[in-house]
Amino acid sequence: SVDKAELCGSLLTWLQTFHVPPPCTSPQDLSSGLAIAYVLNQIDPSWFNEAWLQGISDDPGPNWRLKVSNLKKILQSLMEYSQDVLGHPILEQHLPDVNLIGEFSDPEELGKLLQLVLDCAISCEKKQEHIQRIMTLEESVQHVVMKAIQELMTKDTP
Amino acid sequence: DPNMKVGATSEGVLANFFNSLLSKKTGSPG
Repeated sequence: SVDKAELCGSLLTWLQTFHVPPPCTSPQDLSSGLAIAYVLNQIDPSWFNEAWLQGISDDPGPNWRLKVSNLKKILQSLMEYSQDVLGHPILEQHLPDVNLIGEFSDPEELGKLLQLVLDCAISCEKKQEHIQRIMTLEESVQHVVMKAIQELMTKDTP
Repeated sequence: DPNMKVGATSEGVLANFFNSLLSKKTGSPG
């Protein structure tokens, strides 16, 4: 399977192509969930809409419990989106531990969360735009992204 | 290398993969 810490680094590079307002350069930046929420809003603004975005605390500061609360809302919405819109539920093995992300900015768990965001991007209605953007990234990053997608596609592997 | 296939370069593999994703139908709830 894909090295999740390596995945985190490559998907962080991909996330930066969305140019969202919150900082988005390190796992620490992503640990509040705010940047990820803005990216999801760009991926599918009808599902991850403005009202949903407003439910994400925009300044959790060092309060890791508030960060975890944000991340839980994001994960819940990702699960519903995958099930209801994309038509493929997220398997348990792909679910990240959001407590580890909120409290320690754990790159491995963050990699798993970003893998689910990637799944939304390459499966949603605007997937063409997102896939073409991935194809402009550095080859090494594209390789990791490809492996991450392949891993998600082999859903029947335990 | 006689075993090396044409188009099996790293760049080719990536292009093939992402182009096949582009041609796949968007997932729907059925």
